[in-house]
Amino acid sequence: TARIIVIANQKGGVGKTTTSVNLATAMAACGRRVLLVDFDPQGNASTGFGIDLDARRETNSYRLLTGEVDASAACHKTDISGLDILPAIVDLSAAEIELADVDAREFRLQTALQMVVHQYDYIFIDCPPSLGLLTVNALCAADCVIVPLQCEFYALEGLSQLMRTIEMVQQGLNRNLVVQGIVLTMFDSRNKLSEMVANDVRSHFGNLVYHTVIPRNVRISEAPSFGQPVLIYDLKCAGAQAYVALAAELLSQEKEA
Amino acid sequence: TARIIVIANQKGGVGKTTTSVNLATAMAACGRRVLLVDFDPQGNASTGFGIDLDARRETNSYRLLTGEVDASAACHKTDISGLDILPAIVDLSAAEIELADVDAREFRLQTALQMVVHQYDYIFIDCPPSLGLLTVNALCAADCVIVPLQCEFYALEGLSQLMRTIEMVQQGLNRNLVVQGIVLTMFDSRNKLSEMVANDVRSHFGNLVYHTVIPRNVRISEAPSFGQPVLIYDLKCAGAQAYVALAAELLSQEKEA
Ligand SMILES: Nc1ncnc2c1ncn2[C@@H]1O[C@H](COP(=O)(O)OP(=O)(O)OP(=O)(O)O)[C@@H](O)[C@H]1O
Ligand SMILES: Nc1ncnc2c1ncn2[C@@H]1O[C@H](COP(=O)(O)OP(=O)(O)OP(=O)(O)O)[C@@H](O)[C@H]1O
Ligand SMILES: [Mg+2]
Ligand SMILES: [Mg+2]
Repeated sequence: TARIIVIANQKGGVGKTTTSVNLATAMAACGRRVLLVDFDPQGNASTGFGIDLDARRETNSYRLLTGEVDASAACHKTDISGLDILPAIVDLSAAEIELADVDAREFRLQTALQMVVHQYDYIFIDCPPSLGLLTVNALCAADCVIVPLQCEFYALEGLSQLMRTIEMVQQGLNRNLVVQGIVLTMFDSRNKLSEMVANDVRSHFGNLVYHTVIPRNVRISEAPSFGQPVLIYDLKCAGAQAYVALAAELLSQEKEA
Repeated sequence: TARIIVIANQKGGVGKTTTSVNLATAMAACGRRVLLVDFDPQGNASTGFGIDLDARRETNSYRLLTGEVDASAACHKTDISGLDILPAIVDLSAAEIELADVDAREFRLQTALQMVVHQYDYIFIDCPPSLGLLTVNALCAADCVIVPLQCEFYALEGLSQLMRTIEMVQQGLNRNLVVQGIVLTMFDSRNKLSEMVANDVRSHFGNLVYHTVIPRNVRISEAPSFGQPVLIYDLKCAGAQAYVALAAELLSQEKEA
């Protein structure tokens, strides 16, 4: 059954969506059957694959949580063979309040995904920039977490808070949850701050930090305006190649497990 | 009494904190009495002024919301004369749930700030990357909103959602709220995407977009690691000068009003 990987970090703009979209694409390119769940009300991952708003209106992750649709109805094909997406709409932000008093509110996503876990090898979940009920639902559904970490000072500051939240979930709601790894993003070799943050993180977290570092690369930020992952938009660019290398590292990590 | 300006955008990492910290500093440098309210549980604005965690533990925006402290007790002096800060701690993220069933939950911040509005000319409020109860509280306390907009595709996508939320608050909870302006941030002249986003926003929003554009500038991202606004860390750099120009534009806008 599928390995469920959450891409989470409450700090905003660190590369969660970019990592979800491109890592999922790279894994599908390696022949794995992959589902990407867009669990952010902004719906950026859905846009990253060119899923227009009309197509998402009836079948999406909000209606999955409320129970109006089941998981297989909510999965959409993408232009990439082997990769489906469960898109998001802005109504998803209402779920935090609507589910506040519901029983087992933290396990709504986990329960809903059970129907499709046998159809995929990997399920990636893109999270919003917060540690609220949506991210907690994703952490409860997951086997592991990949943390994108922007090589900036404010992003470093938030890491200990994220790790504390993951620990809380590990001790209570989901004892199987592990941190799969930390991936450094938007690394700019001309900026000594990037180097400082990277060294700091590696000294604290050692092997938990992937060797692959995602460089700041303008082609990555252009790709979403074409509704394509950067692996499709410009496979030869440094950004796309870094995500291919990250997928290879993830696959070799799995083999060891 | 103080003009209350909220810095808001649910998209993560667009420069909300950077704009709050440096605009507040620039206004203080122009002789105004300024308070910066850190209303993001990440507490980045507080870190941007070097307020350590011990100093924030008792007097902060979370305890202001719960009523455990009043506003004048919660305001801290910064190293910049004329600029105080009301810092944030991570407990603030619990407020969304704790206040869910409280009467007039959207007006807790507005009520709490009444005690200090006569001591300042400007109060800036830095928001988290979401449109939940914390941001709604800030919009209900405010006279106007400044929207930092990163010159990237995903950031552009979120703007219409933000404007709809502001309209909802204007029609219901705070009829006086206006959008003061949109400021383009992290503009990279070497990247045609920046130009595209800037042209798109100016054609839609016209004069609502400030003339001043904040360039991507490495000194801006270095300053927080020294606990200083970039105006103090390196006043001559392009980033600091852009925030000085933005403050001048804001002041001339106020004169016209
Ligand atoms: N390596 C990179 N090089 C250049 N630009 C990047 C890179 N990674 C991401 N970006 C751009 O930076 C912005 C932020 O990235 P992204 O939206 O993926 O972050 P996020 O963590 O998902 O944000 P949010 O917190 O809002 O969900 C986007 O405009 C994206 O295109
Ligand atoms: N003009 C700029 N040039 C270079 N770096 C910048 C600029 N503005 C902000 N940054 C850096 O980009 C990152 C994101 O900025 P910031 O934290 O201010 O955004 P935010 O919208 O407050 O994020 P969040 O959504 O997490 O609250 C920070 O590391 C900051 O130092
Ligand atoms: Mg995202
Ligand atoms: Mg911020």
